[in-house]
Amino acid sequence: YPADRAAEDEDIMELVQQYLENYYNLAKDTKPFVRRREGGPVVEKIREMQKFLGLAVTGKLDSDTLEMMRKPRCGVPDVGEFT
Amino acid sequence: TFPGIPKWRKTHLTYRIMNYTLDLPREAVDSAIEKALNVWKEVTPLTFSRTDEGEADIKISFAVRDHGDFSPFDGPGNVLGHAYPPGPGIYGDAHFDDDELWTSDTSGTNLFLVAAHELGHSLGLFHSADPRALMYPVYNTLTDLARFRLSQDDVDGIQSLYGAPPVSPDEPMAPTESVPSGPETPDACDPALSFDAISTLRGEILFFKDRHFWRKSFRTLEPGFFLISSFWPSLPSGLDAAYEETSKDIVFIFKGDQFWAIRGTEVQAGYPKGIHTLGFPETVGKIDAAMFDKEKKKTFFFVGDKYWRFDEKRQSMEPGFPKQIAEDFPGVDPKVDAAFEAFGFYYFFSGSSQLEFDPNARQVTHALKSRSWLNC
Repeated sequence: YPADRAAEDEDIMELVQQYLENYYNLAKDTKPFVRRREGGPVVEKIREMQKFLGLAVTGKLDSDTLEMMRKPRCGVPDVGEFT
Repeated sequence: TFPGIPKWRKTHLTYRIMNYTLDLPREAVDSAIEKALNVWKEVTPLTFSRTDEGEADIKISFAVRDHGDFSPFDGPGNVLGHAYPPGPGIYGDAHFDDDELWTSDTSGTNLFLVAAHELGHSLGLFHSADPRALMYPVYNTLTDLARFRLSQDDVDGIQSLYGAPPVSPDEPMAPTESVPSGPETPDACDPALSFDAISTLRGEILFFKDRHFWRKSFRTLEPGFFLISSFWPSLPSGLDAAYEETSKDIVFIFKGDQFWAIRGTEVQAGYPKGIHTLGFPETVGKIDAAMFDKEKKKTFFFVGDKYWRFDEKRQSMEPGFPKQIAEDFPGVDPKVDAAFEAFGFYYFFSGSSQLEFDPNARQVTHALKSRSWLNC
């Protein structure tokens, strides 16, 4: 088991939040993981990201999605207004 | 494309390499950038020239962390670079994160691959959702550099902005506000359709015309239609001749006094070579058609109303040639555009006509339209 599971989860949340903000135009004040039955803006953005990157669209942070988010990439956003 | 579809309103662009990474020799950086620009040059009317001082349309720099554009880099990994769409000032510029280990191969982060992607942004392309595309945002560590090619999606994208490349360097396409239409796309059903060159390739037949080719597989009814540059970005368009040396798994491509060797999608190192290295006299400036007979292991080269025969085993031109085409191939037109061998027959193409020739009976067995292979 990881030495500090809570810290690892926090790192993943940070990664997801920043990835979606940087590349999928997620509003910066969006609370990342408030659990809602129908999903929220974060889940919608995860779906959008999964669709764009050709992953299975689940809205969940499965291992394929996390693996893709950790790959090196171009810094230009994938969607949204370019500034 | 980016929102608002920004693009350059001219076809000749300048670039400047502002500084260098210490990871690579300067010549390697220069070469990677030039090669990356060539990827786009091959499929558009765009041309590029380098400047070492003053303003340039595309300024290329290496930087770490904060570098003055409000988009700081993030240390090793993750973001490799970014670039700005066409426009003045910072627009069009490409920045590379110098916290990456830049390499000429794939042991680190390959500069050519990232530069080709970023320069795609500099020319006006946004990210593609096609994982095969160069403009897909995630760096593909598995890319085989020798087999690198633009995807059809990349080609379609950039040509939607700038059109296709001119047919020949003698006929440059004038800069224009609207999207240039480029040379006409050939129509498989055009009764006047002729071919530049034809070759087999691993059991398929490739019919070359201008900058496109049809790929006829016997596994599928409909032939595929592709840009030559989408498979072999460094090959020219408007080929003269082509043939497959099946025992070597190599297709030789001829244009003017040069020829290239390709294996699958990989253009072999050391090419192009001059056609005179094959044994042609200096008076021969180009080949009209070429055909490999896999039984005889001989290649026939057709030039005007004559032909030469090349012994592939001995790698030399056979003595006693050239001979008159009409003498040894009775009934075949003296001017051959393209030829190939299949099923024991020779197929000769001249304009919109095609002749099937039985080499054993030494006679023409069928007269067909050139387009007959395309299921039109």
